[in-house]
Amino acid sequence: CSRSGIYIDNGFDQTAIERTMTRDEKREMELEILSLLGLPKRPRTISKNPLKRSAPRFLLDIYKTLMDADNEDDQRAKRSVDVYLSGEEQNQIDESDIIMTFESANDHVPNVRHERGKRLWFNASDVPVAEDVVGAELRIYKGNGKDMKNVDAVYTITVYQLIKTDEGDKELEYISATNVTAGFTGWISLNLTRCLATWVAFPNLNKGLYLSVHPVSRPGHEVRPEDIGVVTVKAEDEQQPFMVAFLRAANNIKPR
Amino acid sequence: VTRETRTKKDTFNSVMTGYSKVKNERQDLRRSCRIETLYINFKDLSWTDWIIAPDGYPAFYCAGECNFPLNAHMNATNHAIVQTLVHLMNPLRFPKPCCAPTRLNPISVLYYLDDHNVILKKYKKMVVKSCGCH
Repeated sequence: CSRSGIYIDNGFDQTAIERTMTRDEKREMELEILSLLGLPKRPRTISKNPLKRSAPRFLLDIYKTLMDADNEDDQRAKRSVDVYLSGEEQNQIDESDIIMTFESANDHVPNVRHERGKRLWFNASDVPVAEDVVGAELRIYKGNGKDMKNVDAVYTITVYQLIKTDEGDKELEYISATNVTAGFTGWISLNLTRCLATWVAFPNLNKGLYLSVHPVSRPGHEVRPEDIGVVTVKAEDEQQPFMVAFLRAANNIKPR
Repeated sequence: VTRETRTKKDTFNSVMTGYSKVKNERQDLRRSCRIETLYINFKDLSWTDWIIAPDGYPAFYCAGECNFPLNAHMNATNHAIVQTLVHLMNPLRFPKPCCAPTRLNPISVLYYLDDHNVILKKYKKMVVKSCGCH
């Protein structure tokens, strides 16, 4: 019955409690709860249908997985989530207190020395400096490519970090790589832990990533990611690339 | 006559005492240490546009007194008995055992940081699963 959002079972009539709570008191209690949850103020307005996008959907799947794990009565067989998690990812989820996702923005990095690869940039400024980085990964979707003559052909997807040298030039620093066949469809994850740790400690060094694809048989021959179906930019909402960060909360609780 | 009156009075007192006893027992039962409901509904607070999950926070809380005998209460620790005895010896100086959570579960909250970034935060020991005397 209450519109305050707070329901207590203390033997008193709920409506009587509502009458005694003024608007200011309700607001104060809301702020207390927000503060307790580490949310001192609400974020900006959120766009419509945000759950269609890949990053929120990924985290919602992890949330449901966690709920299943917490609720021992509901066995995992009941899970409606279709999220594939590797053993390493499962460990990272177990170890972390905070999991954040970041959608890519492509328009941030100026002229970069590249030919056919794609640039990706993630705004990691919201990551609290005090938190420990357990891990981070880039998740990109690979669909069917244009040239599907040989589905068994193997390609290497490499991710580089853009760095600025002492001379002011932009260079590529190898971060991680993985091999996929041309016929593979699904999500690919690449380890970005080292990148994120740098970006959190030194936000100004975040110049983004460079994604490069080449056939295993011809290392010097770079192809466009979209040629083998790798989705980078101008993607459907549910196939947008994103970065996941696994963080462990520091034990310095602020006095209130 | 005097004797009869006294008997009637005693009977009346006895009945009243019994009534009070039942009433007190009910009060004690109601006031004894137990888990109580506290639920914060995010929808009613208009938070669901930025908190994706869960729908609310089922916090619960522990309330009530830990009176002797402690075995009437849920999950009393052995030391709560010692604390009760100390309290009985000097009630003004030493407090009773406390009614407090004996088991706490975590809660996870999934919310938007802004239009692009989403965060899943785990909060340890946030939901009371059981209460007891400590």
